[in-house]
Amino acid sequence: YNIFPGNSGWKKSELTYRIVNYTPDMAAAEVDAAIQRAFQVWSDVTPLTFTRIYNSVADIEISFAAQVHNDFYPFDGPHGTLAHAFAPNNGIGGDAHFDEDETWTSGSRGYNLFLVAAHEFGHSLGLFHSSDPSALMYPTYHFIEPSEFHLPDDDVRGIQSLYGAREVPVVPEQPSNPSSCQPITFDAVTTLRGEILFFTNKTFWRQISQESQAEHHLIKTFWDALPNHIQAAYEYQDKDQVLVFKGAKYWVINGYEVTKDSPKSIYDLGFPRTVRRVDAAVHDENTGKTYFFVGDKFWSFDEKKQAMDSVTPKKIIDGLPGVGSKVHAAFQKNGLLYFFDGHRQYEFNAAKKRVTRVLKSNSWLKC
Amino acid sequence: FPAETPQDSEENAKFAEEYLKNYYNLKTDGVRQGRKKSGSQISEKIRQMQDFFGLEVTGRLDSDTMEMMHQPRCGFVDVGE
Repeated sequence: YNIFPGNSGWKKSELTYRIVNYTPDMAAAEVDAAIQRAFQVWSDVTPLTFTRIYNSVADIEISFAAQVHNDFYPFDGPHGTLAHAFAPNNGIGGDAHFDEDETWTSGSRGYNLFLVAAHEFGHSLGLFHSSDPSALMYPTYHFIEPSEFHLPDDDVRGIQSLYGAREVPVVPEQPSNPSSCQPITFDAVTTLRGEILFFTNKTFWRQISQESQAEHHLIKTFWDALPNHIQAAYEYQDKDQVLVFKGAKYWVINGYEVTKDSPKSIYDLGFPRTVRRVDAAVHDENTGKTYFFVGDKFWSFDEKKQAMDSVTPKKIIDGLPGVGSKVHAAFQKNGLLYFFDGHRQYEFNAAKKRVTRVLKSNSWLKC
Repeated sequence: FPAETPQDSEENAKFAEEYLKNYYNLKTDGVRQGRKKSGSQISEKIRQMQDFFGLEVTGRLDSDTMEMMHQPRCGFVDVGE
């Protein structure tokens, strides 16, 4: 992370904001919700509070404008520059401007206002661009499902270097004990020495054998060096390793030890810089290939050569018919591949190149 | 693959110059500068940009650099004023 040189942020923790005008692309209520949630990203991890005001000038003035708009930083029409915001200060300091020539949405079409606003408010609070590709403060836009958004560690460290951490009552860090019978969405699934691990948020389910009851643990209890909210994982048995992915980094696990040279950069695996996270990964023992899922595409990686098979990825719907257009978690068991999407799981026979069963995501966990 | 035409190169160079002006404080006074001086200034800004994004630092407008420049992004500059 980086902070603005010579700017140590706001001198107060109770800040105000005002939405000066609205974009016609979205309902006013949608804009209000996106802006409010974008502030919450930062207030969740700092002592800062954000109060909306209507009738006077606020610390952070939010507006939509096109082309020249009185700040010497004219917008450039559709695409290119989406928005900008100014470092904490009086007057224009802290203000955030959004390019009205873009198409703003609360979904994945066009540009998601919540994601862009959360980035811009990072500037409004004193953060400069980060060179960590998985950080919110990285300069380029990258869509992720807003419901899956968690402020990356790099940004948390950055904002807390300016304002400190939020003081919250200390609660014991025990995993809640949700029933594995409830529908669960997994962040990542992998085998580990014959067991199956199902990661979700800060915890994971551990299925030791098909007969046993699944155990539920905090990730930190087993691997202190791993982050929470991991996004992909796979086992490569030939090296007795599990690779765990979050953002543009990955960690290598040997059993219950994280290797000392972790985390590493995903770009060392051959991804282009436009890839900022891996949604899912699975090693296919039948082919010796590892498949990495990014958006609606997947990459094939040759473990022996330690190189991508092609410089361009394939569409999931072309390579894995029936699995859908996105994969959120995957693993292999008994020669079959299992792909997770929300509460669903697809059993896929690679030899027959078709889906053989559709299961609930928690079918491996004994209720 | 079609070979890159001189026109493509010219368009890439113009696009890159605008990009570097916007986000890397490339200063041009609007008057055509000497080829050597202007080239080295732009090349230095390209290096800064490549270094920031973790690209291979070549100082040239290669395909990875152009692809990164075409991505939608925040308008704030990437380097200190």
